[in-house]
Amino acid sequence: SLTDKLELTFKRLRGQGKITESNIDDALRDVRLGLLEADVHLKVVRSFLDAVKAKAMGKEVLLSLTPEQQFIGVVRDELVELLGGDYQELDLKTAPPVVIMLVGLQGSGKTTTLAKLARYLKNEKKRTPYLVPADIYRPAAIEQLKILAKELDLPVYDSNPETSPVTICRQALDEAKKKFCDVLLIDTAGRLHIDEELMAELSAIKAAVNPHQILFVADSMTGQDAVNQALGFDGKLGVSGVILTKLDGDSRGGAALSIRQMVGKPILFSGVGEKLDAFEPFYPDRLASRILG
Amino acid sequence: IFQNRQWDEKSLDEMEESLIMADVGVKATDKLMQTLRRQKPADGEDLGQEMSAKLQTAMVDMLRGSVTAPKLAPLSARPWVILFLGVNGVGKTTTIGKLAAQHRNDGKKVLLVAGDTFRAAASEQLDAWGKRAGVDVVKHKAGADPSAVVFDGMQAAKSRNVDVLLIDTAGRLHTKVHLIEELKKIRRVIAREQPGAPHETLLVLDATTGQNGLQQARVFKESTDISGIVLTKLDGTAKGGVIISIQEELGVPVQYIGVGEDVEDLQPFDAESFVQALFE
Ligand SMILES: Nc1nc2c(ncn2[C@@H]2O[C@H](COP(=O)(O)OP(=O)(O)OP(=O)(O)O)[C@@H](O)[C@H]2O)c(=O)[nH]1
Ligand SMILES: Nc1nc2c(ncn2[C@@H]2O[C@H](COP(=O)(O)OP(=O)(O)OP(=O)(O)O)[C@@H](O)[C@H]2O)c(=O)[nH]1
Ligand SMILES: [Mg+2]
Ligand SMILES: [Mg+2]
Repeated sequence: SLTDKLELTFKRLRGQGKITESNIDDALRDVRLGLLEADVHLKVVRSFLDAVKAKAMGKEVLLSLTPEQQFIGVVRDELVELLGGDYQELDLKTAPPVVIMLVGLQGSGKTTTLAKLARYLKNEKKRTPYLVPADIYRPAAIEQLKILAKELDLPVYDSNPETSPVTICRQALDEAKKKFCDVLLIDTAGRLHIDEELMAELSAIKAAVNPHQILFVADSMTGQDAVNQALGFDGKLGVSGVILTKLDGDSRGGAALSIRQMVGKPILFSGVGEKLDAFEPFYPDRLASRILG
Repeated sequence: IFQNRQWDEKSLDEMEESLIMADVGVKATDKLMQTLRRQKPADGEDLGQEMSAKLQTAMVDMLRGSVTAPKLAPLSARPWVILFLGVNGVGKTTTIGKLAAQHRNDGKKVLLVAGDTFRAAASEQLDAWGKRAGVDVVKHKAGADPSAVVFDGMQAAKSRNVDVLLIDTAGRLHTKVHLIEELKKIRRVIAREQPGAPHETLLVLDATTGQNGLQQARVFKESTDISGIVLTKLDGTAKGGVIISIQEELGVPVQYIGVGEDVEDLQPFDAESFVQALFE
């Protein structure tokens, strides 16, 4: 793990006498390697190393009796800060129904996550969610969300795959208002950030129902492409928050840093399993530990 | 993009960056860069175009050199059984739909098995693909034992004189021991019904996956002896470079690539095109 590597490096450095600025570079090399192996984007690694170097060159590290602890501390603090510091609440402060739209690439976990979010809002936040299946392309996508809604005993719009997603969302919003539901949760089809037509569809849905939150759902095992995805979705549509899925695996989750850096919006939740209760707030310090190993 | 450049440190650094950003990974990148640096011409006057060509050759060699020859000629047994597995959301069900259509268009009798009895609307999804490809699907109610569906699928394949049997399984993270055990049980059921089957065990891998792809391949290879890989979603901006380490370390070849969501979007893997696309 990165922590193990750093401890070895500092042991070796101490063997060579006192820690100096030039051999802090050895430790920074370990960090670079560790972050790249953890799937942090190359450009994000560079700016991260600059920030760490600036802090690590201070007396606290160089004159410390346990410089590796100080150095690891600096790296950890910098990771936590980059990831947003403390956990953040999902902002729901707008006139009901609060419209929340989930977007992202194919297979990232949007449909499952939407149901998890609905369950969370109902149980933890005492809200009355209304679910909208707006994926008319994937076979049985509408059916998938309907089954999950039924499992949660929540209302779900009876989407017709022959109608456009924009129309589905407009009609669903009217339905939600009639039922006095205070949150409208929209599931969209997975799409590539480079698919002009499908990205335009998201902009059209946004214009039609004016979402208070557009949450980018990203697979935590994503590699270097995370930056392209985040820039694409935020650039073409605007993202107000991020949800990371499949954190119950053993991927290091470096994509979280890349996405947070590029989008600059909070990572709000973590998907930690396939069941609908496998959902929790995103904790920056936990992901920092995961990356440090 | 590396046309008309000097064979200098700056160009070498940029090559290294491209490899990292293609998810080739640090270890495989270092190996490839070492190979490249050893081939630097003495007078250093060559153009970057040659440097790029040498790097691409090194990558194709790394891909081809590590592949172990297939044990059986495709479709040399009947039914020819292919088991699909992989982590959640990578494209297993969609890939089965595409391959089913290809075999049907080749005049083969194809049968699908809805072995994902866990996820909401999983068998409905495979059913829709079956209709699209014009082939039958064996399925049970949601929550059924996946081994039971697979058993029924094997029986149906024999009684209906099927040429190709494609078996879908639920997505599962390689870290979940009980789910890996479930896969092992499914393989035993298949082998018991037809010695030698499954003839192919394909790990479906998402091209957007980073270095965790190598760990997925290691665990699935060790527990279910995968014979090949399908690399999906190469129509995006991700390059799928992790398969270079996978092929090098485990010798498992990539058989197909997924390049879209439609039925015709499945192509056989070609190392040279893959490496060329990596640098585009
Ligand atoms: N292990 C694990 N699996 C997850 C998690 N979130 C979603 N999944 C699984 O990931 C797979 C894909 O989930 P979906 O909800 O269908 O993904 P999607 O983004 O809606 O897919 P498309 O609509 O095709 O783009 C399913 O097998 C889910 O059960 C998670 O946090 N952990
Ligand atoms: N762009 C693109 N999308 C793909 C490709 N292959 C599959 N998909 C999409 O990826 C999403 C997930 O595909 P599935 O076939 O449901 O994946 P799966 O592995 O069966 O998922 P689980 O059964 O939930 O684990 C769907 O939206 C597919 O249309 C591909 O090659 N390119
Ligand atoms: Mg979906
Ligand atoms: Mg599936």
